Amino acid sequence: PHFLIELPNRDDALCFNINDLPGTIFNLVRDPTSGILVNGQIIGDKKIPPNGKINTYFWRFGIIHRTLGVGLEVSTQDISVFQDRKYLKLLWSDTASIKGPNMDLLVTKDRSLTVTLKDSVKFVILLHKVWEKHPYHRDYLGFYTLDSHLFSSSVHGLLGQFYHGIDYEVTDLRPGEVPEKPDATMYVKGQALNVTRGWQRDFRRDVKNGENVPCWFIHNNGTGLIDGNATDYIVSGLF
Amino acid sequence: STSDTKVEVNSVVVDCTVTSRFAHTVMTSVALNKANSSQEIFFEVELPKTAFITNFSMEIEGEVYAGEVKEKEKAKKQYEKAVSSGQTAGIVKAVGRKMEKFSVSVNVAAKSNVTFILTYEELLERKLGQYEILIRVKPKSLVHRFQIVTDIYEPQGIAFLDAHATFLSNELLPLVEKTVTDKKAHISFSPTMEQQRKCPDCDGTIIDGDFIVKYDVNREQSLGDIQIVNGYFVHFFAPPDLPRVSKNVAFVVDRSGSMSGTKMRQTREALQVILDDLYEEDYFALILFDSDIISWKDSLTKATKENVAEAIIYVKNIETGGVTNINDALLLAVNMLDKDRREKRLPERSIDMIILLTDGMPNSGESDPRKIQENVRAAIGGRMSLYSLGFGYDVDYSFLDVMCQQNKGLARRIYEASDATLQLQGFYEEVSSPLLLDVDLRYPDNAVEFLTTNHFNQLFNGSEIVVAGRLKDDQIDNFLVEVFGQGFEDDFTVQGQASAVDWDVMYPDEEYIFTNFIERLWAYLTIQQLLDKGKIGDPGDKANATAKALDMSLYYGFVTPLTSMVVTKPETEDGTESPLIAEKLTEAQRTQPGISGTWAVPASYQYSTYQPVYVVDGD
Repeated sequence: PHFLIELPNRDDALCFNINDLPGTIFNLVRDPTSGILVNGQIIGDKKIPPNGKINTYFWRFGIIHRTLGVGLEVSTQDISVFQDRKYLKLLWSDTASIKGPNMDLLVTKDRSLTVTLKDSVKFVILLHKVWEKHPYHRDYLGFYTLDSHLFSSSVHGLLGQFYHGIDYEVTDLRPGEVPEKPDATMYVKGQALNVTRGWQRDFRRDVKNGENVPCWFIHNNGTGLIDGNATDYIVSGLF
Repeated sequence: STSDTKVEVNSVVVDCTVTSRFAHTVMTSVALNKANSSQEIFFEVELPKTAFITNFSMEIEGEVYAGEVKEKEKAKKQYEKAVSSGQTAGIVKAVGRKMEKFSVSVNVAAKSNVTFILTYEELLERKLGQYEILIRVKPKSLVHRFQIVTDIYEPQGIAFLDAHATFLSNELLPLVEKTVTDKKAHISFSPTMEQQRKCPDCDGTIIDGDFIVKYDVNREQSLGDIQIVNGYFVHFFAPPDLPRVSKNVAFVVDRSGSMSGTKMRQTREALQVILDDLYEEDYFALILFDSDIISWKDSLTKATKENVAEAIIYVKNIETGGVTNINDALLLAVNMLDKDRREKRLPERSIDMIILLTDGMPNSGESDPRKIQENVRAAIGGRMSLYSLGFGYDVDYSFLDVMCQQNKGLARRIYEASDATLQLQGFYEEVSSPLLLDVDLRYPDNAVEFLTTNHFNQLFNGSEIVVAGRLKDDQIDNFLVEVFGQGFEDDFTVQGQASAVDWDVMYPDEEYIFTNFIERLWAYLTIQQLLDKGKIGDPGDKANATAKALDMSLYYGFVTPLTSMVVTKPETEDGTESPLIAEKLTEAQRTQPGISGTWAVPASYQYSTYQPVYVVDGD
């Protein structure tokens, strides 16, 4: 999966890829103060494509807000909602809108799930539907945090660590391997990283083609940009 | 092709027949597996992107496996089946600028022959005063019988013909034999094995490159040439000796960061030549954009020697940096042309055009391509033509293509290479000399039906307008034809009678060739235009156009972006069948993926929202 940190106040964005073995579960957001946890599990293609490159994607997210007593398990098949010991199952083939005291849900048929958790967070999960009989690819999900200002200062995780911004500087723009993809040096978290100007896709407005967002690409699973290594974010269960 | 010496290529024959610009090419290749065990033999062919495959077959041990054109979705099901059983399928891939590659492989039993036959068809387009037939050949070894034969039948008469091959030195050029009579040309190239050899004692072959035939036809009538065969007609219109219409052209040039380096150097070089080529009566403007839009002058400038010299100095100093605001740059160009026209600064009978050169996606100002298309279309309002040059692979070519088609223009991809300067100049040369505006070709409603497009915004010098249709009654052998257009000083009007010529008399020995080529030419042209309509217009029209294009592709057996050709391969030893699929690529599929398109040092590009967004997603 690709990670994209859009920073409109700097008119800029950062991006990196994280890949691991299919089945791995990563922690994306962890806020012990507010009790919010978001984990995601990756899967690979149906088989190894001719180019030999194994692609992985998120196919299942587990979301918990302990304080509000709310839980969600969202997979490419369906959406399970737990609230105050009640259980509800929604299908991606439905269009549904649910307003609760602590959580609002909006399912747009075969396309997106918007979740608003009271006084804390708003996010969208996009369903990318792939042709059912596609020889290699399968359905996958995207996770977009839209409003993160109420997270506590202790929020962390592969996405969460960026919720309160990040300081960096980019200098020394120079030709990269390909003339149109220049390299530069990024100073971040006390380190100097070689980064490449590229783009990643934001699929919110166009779920099929996406829209290109220019970004500084950090190589090697985001090493240097993220705290620690990508493997530090592996967890054993979805919840 | 084979890397194994136990496979012998017996023959490679390319047979191309052009009848009134409609080219029908058959490539036949015969190989023998000399080994004592079965072997995989590969057949790889490059064909022009403008061509549609119409047939593919294999003959193995006396059994013919013929292709069948099917709706793409249905063919996909077979493809899926093939892949899941571990078999490979035939694939078409884009190769370079003009060609795409068709490749298949088949297992051939010991001591057996295999014959591959691929057929494709295309309508040759006249550009800069000539038609071009391009045949790419690269056998991997010496071939017992190697032959390229091209026969051209042009009832208007052949004005000139040139044939050459990129792999032949001047000494070997006489191997290309040409016979040109008034209405017919025969070109053949058939080197012996010794002549194919790279050097006297080696097995390498010199045959690796393009065999190119260029020609033009005589043009004596202002009305053009109308041919009728078997109930279908085609009208070729490119009148001789028309004066050019003067033009007012706004060059809108991307100077964002991604243009830096070679691309901007080539742009500067091309612009200098293009400016130098402007006619004195033309007017021009230079608008540069990144996130900021700047104009050389506030209004269009007459292309006097002094003004051009001043503009060239300006162009030499274009610097790059920043991001890409296509929307506002184009709107400024439209406003400038409109304002100058309102204030009568431009000649009354002249054409207004905008030429956009960009290498990347809009990411500043309005960045939604659909909204930009809407804005530009509304601003232009049919009053001027928009041409776009998409530089490199990172540009969203279909965005430019649709936007230009919506505004009476066309787009062209410029490939990043050492000759990009020449590509830029070449495109400009094609569109820079309009001869007629708003050309209407009219035929009597009671005589013809199912016409291809018969209204054209411009006729450019060196190009040709082609209209085809079906006769309502195939006994009709003449009808009235009228052409209207706006010329340099006067309106252009010409009318005349179309009448069927007797092809049997014109080509007494070859009448069998001419049974249905105009019908197929009509079908090819209709499908191309329907595919274009499927890209623009309202959703209902688009769906209708696509459905019609699919019907016709199936009926006429063309492999278009909507269809696939399925060939069932012989059963393997374990009894599984594995179909081969030939498909036609769309422009979007030809685009190579890349991580960069629009880069810049963070400056002023805008997001749709000021909320930060944190994303994880897949590609």
